[in-house]
Amino acid sequence: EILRTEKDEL
Amino acid sequence: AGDISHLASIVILLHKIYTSHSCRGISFKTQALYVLVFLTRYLDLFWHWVSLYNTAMKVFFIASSVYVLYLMKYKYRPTHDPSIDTFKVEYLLGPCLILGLIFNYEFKFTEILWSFSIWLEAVAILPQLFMLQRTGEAEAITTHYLAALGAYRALYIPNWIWRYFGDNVVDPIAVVAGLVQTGLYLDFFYVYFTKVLQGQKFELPA
Repeated sequence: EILRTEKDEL
Repeated sequence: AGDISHLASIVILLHKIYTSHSCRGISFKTQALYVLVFLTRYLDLFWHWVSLYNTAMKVFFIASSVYVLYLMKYKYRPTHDPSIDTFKVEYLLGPCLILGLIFNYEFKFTEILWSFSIWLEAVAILPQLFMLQRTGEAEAITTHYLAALGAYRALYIPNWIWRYFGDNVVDPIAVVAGLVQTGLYLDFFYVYFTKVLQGQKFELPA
């Protein structure tokens, strides 16, 4: 999975 | 480091307002845009748990941005001069909404708001930089605030590179907006490094 859709940054 | 720089910028801003009893030189419009940025991005506080760190930072950014707005609007109102804070925020809100509608990871309300907040954050500093250009000078403490705020997103860039190679993930919306955001500070950084950090006053050439 190349697209980061997990919102773990601010 | 990016997050700490962001945190530091807010502490510096509050310190500037407290010690000078004034919000002179600070754009109310930029500060109001940050409230909108944090409220639209951190809505997921209510359903998406990442970590205590993540939650604490989100709450701090929302609370401190609202508090700064309160200080500017009520406590130190006479020290804010709206006649030099004239950037039209409509020119930012409209395009950012359109960008949010076009570029998002899922076409649903919260994802569009998240994307909108990323784009809006990238350009939220413009009213402040516009004001700086109009006045042509700034107090040293205000420039330290802007430097920390500008460094914050720049410091995310190595993290994104690290995550690309380490975790094999990339967030193109955040990366493109982050590069734009950092780019907007380049002029400012040039003057900051060549003048303020050499002990001179922040003054723009006429």
